Amino acid sequence: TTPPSAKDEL
Amino acid sequence: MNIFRFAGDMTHLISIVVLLLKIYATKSCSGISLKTQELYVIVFLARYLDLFTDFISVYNTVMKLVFIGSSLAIVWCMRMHRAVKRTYDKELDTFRHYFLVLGSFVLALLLHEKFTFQEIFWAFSIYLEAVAILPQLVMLQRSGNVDNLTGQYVFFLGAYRAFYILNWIYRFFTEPHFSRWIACLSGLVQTAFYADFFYYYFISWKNNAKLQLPA
Repeated sequence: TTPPSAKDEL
Repeated sequence: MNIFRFAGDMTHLISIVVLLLKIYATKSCSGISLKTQELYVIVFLARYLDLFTDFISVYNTVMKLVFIGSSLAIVWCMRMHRAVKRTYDKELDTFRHYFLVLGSFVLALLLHEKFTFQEIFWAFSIYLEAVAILPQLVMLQRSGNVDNLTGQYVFFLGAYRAFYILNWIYRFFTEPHFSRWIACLSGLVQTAFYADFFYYYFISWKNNAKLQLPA
């Protein structure tokens, strides 16, 4: 599941 | 993942490798601000709270561990390593960085995406990262001449967030509901702090001269 506010960046 | 973001992450990694190289190869941390390094430890610990809860990709997890580990290693080295800590210019590193921590945390309490523990700490880490370089930039101006590795370290550190700005522009146009205005605005401020450093770095590179920052 993508984390709440799309924290897919470093 | 897009090329801008990958370039940004690699540039960030290079800046850390250059700093580690400088400290281990020269056994010296002269010209390096311990306060900036301590701020980066706080930035990474506050930002990667989701390290064990949200698995995004192997790359993401590995890079988070590398950033946390390397920043802790650098602070440990500058504080504890017998040979290195003697070369720390304590009297030049006088920026009161506690105000940066306090200010960023208060701002995160006011400006965040959601009022949850993780989101507040994420916004705090974003704001703190934007100002974390200030003690280092002030110290460079105080110490006048900047050795090559330190200059390259700051250059790559500034360049990484500039790549991230390109990444946010790219994602804004390619992903419908992409919105990370906190990171974008903060990233712009962060990169702006490097503007004068980039100018003097370019001048020194063009004239093939030593990097001199005006006091």
